[in-house]
Amino acid sequence: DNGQLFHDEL
Amino acid sequence: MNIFRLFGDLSHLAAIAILLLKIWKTRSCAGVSGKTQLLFAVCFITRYIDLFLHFVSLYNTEKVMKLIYISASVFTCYLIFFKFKATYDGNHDSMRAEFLIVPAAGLACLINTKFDAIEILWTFSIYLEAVAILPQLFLISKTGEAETITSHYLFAQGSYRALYILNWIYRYHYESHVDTIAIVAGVVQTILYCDFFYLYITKVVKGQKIVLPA
Repeated sequence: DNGQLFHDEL
Repeated sequence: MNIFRLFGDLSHLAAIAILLLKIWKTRSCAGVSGKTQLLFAVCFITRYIDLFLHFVSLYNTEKVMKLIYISASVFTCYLIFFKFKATYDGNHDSMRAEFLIVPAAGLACLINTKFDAIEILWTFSIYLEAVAILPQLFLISKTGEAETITSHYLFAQGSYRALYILNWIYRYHYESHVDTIAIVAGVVQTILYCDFFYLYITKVVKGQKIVLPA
């Protein structure tokens, strides 16, 4: 877990 | 990036442009819900908060798109609440925005992937976007009609949501990508447009204006 979740949609 | 998402985002951009052009050309925001536009502005700002936290260099399309969404929605609000305030149909735009904001905020605190400020703001923006169109639909049901250009705006906005569902099916199938919160909220949002889609196809496509029975 790198802490930041990645939301790749706009 | 797949074709559904690309056309979904383009449709979203088209919706924003149609609305801005309508207001600008007619010098009037009659029939447009200021509350819906305000909620969309809140959605974009809370969703793309990272743009304000880090130095933004415009090296990719995504950041440019985010900035366009934020600035266009803030500009739309400026036109409705300041520049063309006299034409704003405030009496008919009577749905209480707090009834949407407060539950969206509460739900974002309860159901999220990670209890972290940025993540909760993102989740809040997703929940809020799901219901942000309601004041606009409520306004139309109160006045009993929608100008054709407003119908085109709603159709582009609804198409964007419907195309995102196809995008999620595609991504689930080819990338095993599933973002449950976005999907559930997106499906709810799309369902809200169904009644309008029906009216659009049966009336606007045939050259008629949407007029609801009294």
